[in-house]
Amino acid sequence: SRERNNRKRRLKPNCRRHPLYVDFTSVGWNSWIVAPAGYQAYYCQGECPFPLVDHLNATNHAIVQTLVNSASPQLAPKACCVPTDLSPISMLYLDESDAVILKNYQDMVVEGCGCR
Amino acid sequence: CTYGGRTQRKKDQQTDDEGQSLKHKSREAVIKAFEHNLLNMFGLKEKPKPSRRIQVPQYMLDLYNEQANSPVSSMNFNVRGKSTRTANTVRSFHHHDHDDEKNPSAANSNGHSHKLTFNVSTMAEDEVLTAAELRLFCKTQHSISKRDVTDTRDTENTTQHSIQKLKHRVNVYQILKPVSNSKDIIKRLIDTKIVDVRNATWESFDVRPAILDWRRSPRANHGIEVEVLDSRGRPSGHRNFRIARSVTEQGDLEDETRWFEERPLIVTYTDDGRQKRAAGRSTS
Repeated sequence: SRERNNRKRRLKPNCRRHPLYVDFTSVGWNSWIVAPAGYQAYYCQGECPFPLVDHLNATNHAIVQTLVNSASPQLAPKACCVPTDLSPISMLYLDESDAVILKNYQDMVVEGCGCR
Repeated sequence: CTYGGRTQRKKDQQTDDEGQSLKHKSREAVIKAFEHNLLNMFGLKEKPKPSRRIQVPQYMLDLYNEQANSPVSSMNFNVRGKSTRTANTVRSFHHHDHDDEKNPSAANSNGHSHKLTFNVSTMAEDEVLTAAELRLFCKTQHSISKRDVTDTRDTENTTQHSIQKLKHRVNVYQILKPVSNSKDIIKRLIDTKIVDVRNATWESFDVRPAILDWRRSPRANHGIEVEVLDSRGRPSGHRNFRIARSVTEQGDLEDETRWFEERPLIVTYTDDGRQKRAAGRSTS
């Protein structure tokens, strides 16, 4: 039984960060975005299985929701794998009037994922 | 298809085409909506279509590289001497040099002062201006430097005199009321600095008061005047300061690229309110 559970877990990997490269050139935005040419945004995907382990960075609420789900799945779904820590990036671009702008955009890159 | 017949096949074909067309249209709509969402996120109404070859001032590139290479936690525009702690947007503006192109040696200039006009109306109204600087490039003149270096080997008095000669006072005025006669112009001094012309440097002048006025009332934007005086306060030529586009011996305008690299630049630092505050509420 434990072996079967392990295999199941192996099929559905736990919540973690995956690479997602956003290429401004491929969407034709390089005509006005000077830098960067693209950036690694990342995304979060994976299971939040019961019991939630420490590295899944779960909140107390997520632990309770997972407990309820494991007892009766119809009452509440599993906790979701979402970005828990995000960082900004700087972008250098030209606006409608050809003015050069350097701007910091918040929450553009996933730094960490967790079950929430 | 079960009924068979050409008519039905034709109808099916037509339905398929319509389906494809609808799919294509809806795909376009999705892409448009997607792009609209992204542009909205970037604070733009539509995709900018630059009208010229992309040229970016070196200062902006340096600021970008500094940001890109800095650790994530310290991402802000910490420009020395400028209160840019809360700023998250930097814009650069070049002055209108159409007048210079027509008559580069005389345009807006009386030898020791030069008028510069900047269009800063593209700054978003809801952004808070935290700092604004006028950046002027001061180049060295080797002929002067060499002579003065020799002078410094002479007596102490000569040295003092030579050093004084190498120092220029640069006054930056906001033009409040332009009058055809340049003597009657109404202006206010917004920054002043003594610049040593032995070093090739970019000098920064605070022009925030002028930009604040121009944002409040765009019609009040009559530009700024840069005045160069010698150490004794007498009018001095601004050969070392790259304020106007120079002319070659043949009477042609200097190379566009070189002028672009050294021409005056206004840099504004604004806060659009989207910046995360460092001292926010802490999570339990």
